[in-house]
Amino acid sequence: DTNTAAKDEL
Amino acid sequence: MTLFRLAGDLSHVLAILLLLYKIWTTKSAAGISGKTQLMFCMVYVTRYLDLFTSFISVYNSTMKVLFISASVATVYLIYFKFKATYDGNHDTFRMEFVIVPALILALIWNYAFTFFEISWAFSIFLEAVAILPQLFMVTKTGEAENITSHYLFALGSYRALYILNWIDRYYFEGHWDPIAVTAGIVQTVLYGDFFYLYFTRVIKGRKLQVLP
Repeated sequence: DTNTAAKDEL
Repeated sequence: MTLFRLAGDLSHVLAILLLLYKIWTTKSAAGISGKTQLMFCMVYVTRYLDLFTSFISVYNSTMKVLFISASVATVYLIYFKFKATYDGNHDTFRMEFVIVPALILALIWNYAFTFFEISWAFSIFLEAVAILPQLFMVTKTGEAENITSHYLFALGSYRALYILNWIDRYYFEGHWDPIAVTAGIVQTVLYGDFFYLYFTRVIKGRKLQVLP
């Protein structure tokens, strides 16, 4: 889900 | 963003700047593994390909640009500007031993079989082991200068703090990223011996020396 969408972590 | 995450990022920035400062002020890359720095450069470039495709925040983009540019500058200083001072003969770890497995693993374990996702997973796996040439070099030469030790400590702390951030996010947000967490744990474990030596020696004012 969120993994492919937006990776907010560096 | 959790406090652990912020502390981790700041520790990461500190590590990168410490290394640049050391090389720049001493005009020497002695004791620094060019191979580790070359692989970190690959890590940042392959991970931040999304810099121009997905905007997350000013903080996020600024950090990405900072990591890529500082990393390119570090590699330039080691391999070009202060090339004469680089201990290439002690930097003998074979990069393909970690790059190839990281690539194979990324092809097998990723969140989607797309160029961006495979590149991201490769970057995460490579980062976990990119420090090996540097740790190998410290073991081989038997010692590290204090500032190199501080650099390694800040760099090791960064992923350790991210682990606390992931625990926090799992509990409070239900967020969990198995690839990053697995690689992050491996990455932190690799610093285990170094952390021990850092606390028992460098903190007590002695030089970091590895016993034969």
